[in-house]
Amino acid sequence: QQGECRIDRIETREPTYRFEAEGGVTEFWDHNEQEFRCAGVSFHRHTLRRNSLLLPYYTTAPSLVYVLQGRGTFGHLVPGCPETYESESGSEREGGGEQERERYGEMGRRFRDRHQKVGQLRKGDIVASPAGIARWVYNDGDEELVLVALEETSNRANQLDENPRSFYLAGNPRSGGEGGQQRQRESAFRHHGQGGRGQPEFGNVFRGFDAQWLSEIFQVDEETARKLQGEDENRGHIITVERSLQVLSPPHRGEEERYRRGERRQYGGRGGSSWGN
Amino acid sequence: GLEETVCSARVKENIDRPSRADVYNPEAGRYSTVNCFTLPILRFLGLSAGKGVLHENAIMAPHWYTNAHSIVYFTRGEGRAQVVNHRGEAVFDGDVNEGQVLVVPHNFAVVKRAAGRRLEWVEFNTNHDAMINTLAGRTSALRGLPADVVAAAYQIPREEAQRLKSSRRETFLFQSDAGERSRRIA
Repeated sequence: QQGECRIDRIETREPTYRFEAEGGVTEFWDHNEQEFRCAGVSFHRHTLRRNSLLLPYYTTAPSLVYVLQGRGTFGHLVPGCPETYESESGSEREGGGEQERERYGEMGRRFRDRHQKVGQLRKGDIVASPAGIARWVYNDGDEELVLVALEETSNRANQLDENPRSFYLAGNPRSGGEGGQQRQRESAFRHHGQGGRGQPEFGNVFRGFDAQWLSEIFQVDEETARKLQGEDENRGHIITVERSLQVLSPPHRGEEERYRRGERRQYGGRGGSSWGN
Repeated sequence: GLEETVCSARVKENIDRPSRADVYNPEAGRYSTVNCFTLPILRFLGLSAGKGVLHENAIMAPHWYTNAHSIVYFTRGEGRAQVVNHRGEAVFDGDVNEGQVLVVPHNFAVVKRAAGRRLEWVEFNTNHDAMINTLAGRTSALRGLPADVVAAAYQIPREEAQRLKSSRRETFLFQSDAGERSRRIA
């Protein structure tokens, strides 16, 4: 926008808004600061505690994420792409029984699922997320997973204005802690005279739809439809997972070797992958 | 080669013919698109279009366009639509009728439903290859999530998560249970 880059002085910036959630915290830099507006970007940092899940969401602009610390699993939900990560076929299912119980231990039998490709995250990774593509992140490491993300709101892929917007597909993102526990730094007041103007906004898109319609669309009861809407939710946008997630994920090279040699281990290893590292 | 690219470019495509439908469900309706692949000049224009027909009580799955605004003109019939913003607020929840225009901004989620009569519309999208992402159905975002992620996100048992993922076999034109019931009564 005209005049945004008439900069006389540049300062280092600290996060302005802080949103606490059950499983972690997201800090936003005020995108209304002149430098950010000039560059046409917004910046934020997610910190996911162990065993926490950043709920699926999409943004109006493309983003680049850098993994500052920790490890995790992530997925992009690309429209039209098939669910290429799938557990055993139906024929194998029939022959399960005792053998399966032996193989998968306490779980009795392996839960079958089919979903889109997932990836592993570790320190130093850059992840590119296109605009409008939903994504999720799960911390399956043994320390906090910290991600810093740049969203280019001025990118031509973003057809809305330059305010960053996140559309969540679950939960009640603004409910984590007391009203999101925003911390508005002095600078936000100084520039706008009202702390809230540059505040990021996000919510669960299912909430805007009629619960009865959702129940019909998903062919589930209304109670489940209300769960889609995140009613009575207070975990925020990063949630703690009770037991570790079972996500289908291919093994690392060493693990594959061991698998070939028949050194199988029980399903449900670290990060939900089938085989240990 | 201007004359080879622009002067002789095909500029017309009929998307109203039922036999031309890209998505078709005899119970629910049909949907056709024209984009830069079917009409290459649209790449220059940065626009695309779609034509939708929903039979009585049928539903078009909740969806969002990942890369375009959508300007919907209702050509026939009556129905209802809901549009939701990033805060999860319904910015539109009301009846839609022939002759009306509904603007659905980029990334806002929308669901449409035909009322007693079938609902038809033409939509203009501000991208030459507008991409749709659905929230329910066989190719939906929910379907692409691991069942455990669905279970954790919505606080439901794994089996329920699996049901939620796979309840609808259709892509995005759904026959309504209400419609089915009224047909049975008739």
